[in-house]
Amino acid sequence: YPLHGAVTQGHPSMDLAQQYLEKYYNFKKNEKQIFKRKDSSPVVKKIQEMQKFLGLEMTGKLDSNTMELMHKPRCGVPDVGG
Amino acid sequence: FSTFPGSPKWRKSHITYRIVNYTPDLPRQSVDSAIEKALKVWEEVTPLTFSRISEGEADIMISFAVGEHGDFYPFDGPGQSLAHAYPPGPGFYGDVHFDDDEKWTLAPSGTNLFLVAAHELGHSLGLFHSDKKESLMYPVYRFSTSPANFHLSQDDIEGIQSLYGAGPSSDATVVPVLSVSPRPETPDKCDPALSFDSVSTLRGEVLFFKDRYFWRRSHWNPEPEFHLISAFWPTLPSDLDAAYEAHNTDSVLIFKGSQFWAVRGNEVQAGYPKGIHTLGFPPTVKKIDAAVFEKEKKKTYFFVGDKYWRFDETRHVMDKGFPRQITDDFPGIEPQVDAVLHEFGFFYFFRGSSQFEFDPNARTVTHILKSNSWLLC
Repeated sequence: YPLHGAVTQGHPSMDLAQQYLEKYYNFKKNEKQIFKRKDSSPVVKKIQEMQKFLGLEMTGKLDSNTMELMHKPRCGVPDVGG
Repeated sequence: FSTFPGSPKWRKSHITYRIVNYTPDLPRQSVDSAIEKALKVWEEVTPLTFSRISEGEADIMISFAVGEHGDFYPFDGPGQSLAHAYPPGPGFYGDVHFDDDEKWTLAPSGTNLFLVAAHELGHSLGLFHSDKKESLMYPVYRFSTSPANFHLSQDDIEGIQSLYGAGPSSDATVVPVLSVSPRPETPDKCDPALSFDSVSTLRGEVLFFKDRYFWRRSHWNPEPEFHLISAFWPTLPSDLDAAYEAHNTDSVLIFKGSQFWAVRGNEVQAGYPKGIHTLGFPPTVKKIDAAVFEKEKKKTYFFVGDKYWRFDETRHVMDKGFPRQITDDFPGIEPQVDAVLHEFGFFYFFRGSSQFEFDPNARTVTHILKSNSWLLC
């Protein structure tokens, strides 16, 4: 599973993705708990939602293209909700 | 494109803004200029107009802040989130906040204030983020876009016009592409019939303006460069009437019709265009034919029809006793000149495809040349 094993708690990529989804994609606290479990389909959906909005391939994974875009400077206004 | 939930927008066409504080990264004038340019981006495609106020509550309050700054959306230090803005409405709505932990620049590289401001002001006017990568309203800034070559995408134009409609002079469906491919009538520097709209110096170089273009000739590169005016100064018009460099303020003043602009380097200065009558011209003067600055005397000569005025750049007033007849003080120079250049102690009057070298001490024309003699033809 994309988030399982490769990305563990406290991993910088994981932290960035979590913070990014919370800030810009209305990722909720209860979903955040699921983020750290094997059954993380809400997270995958959220990542796909982000990838779709940003014009990336909707892999649902924190792949290199996704991570690269998340590191780029952006506007602080959320892309979803907020 | 998308708009904020409920599609909030300004219910008036004239919007005020105020720059509440400044970043230490840039001179204040540069910040003023960047914000003004960013507003122009939207002004050009809508009926909206903007004016700046210096105190009190404006519709759009623009500020620089770091970390927590009172709106529950703290900035995050250098990188990632650079700025945010609120949709139209009262109070804090419409306001723009820039993260002052960023290193703000006006250079083509780095965190360019103009590009970020143009995006954020899109929010202030009611646009939400777009998922079109080429759009200004795409949430990730594209600093690879040169500010000089910036233009709104069709998506941005359709978005803003869905809220406010098209401007009185804007073409609602055409993208205002600034970096255009040359038209068939692109001027040829060696055309024997070539005339210039205006000529000015700029920091040691000489600029020859023609239609939408200018040639740039420097002492270190005798081969003239050819550019679009909009590539250097996106908000300037084409088909200029007159231009001169005011060396005392490191500015070039650009005239078209009853308006003039001040540019410093490649920045159009804030607060322009202004009316030419603010310089002291009578209402009968509708446009300037040519202008030239004599740096030794710190005087500018404005040529209009068969007359000329002299402006004191130190006192910023027209000298008394003017206008005078051109032929009285510049014998041999016919009225209605296109452009004037002051170099090597001579005045060079351009009229059509001819150029008249005038010696002010001898008060006579010393040479008649082709206008394009400066362009290595």
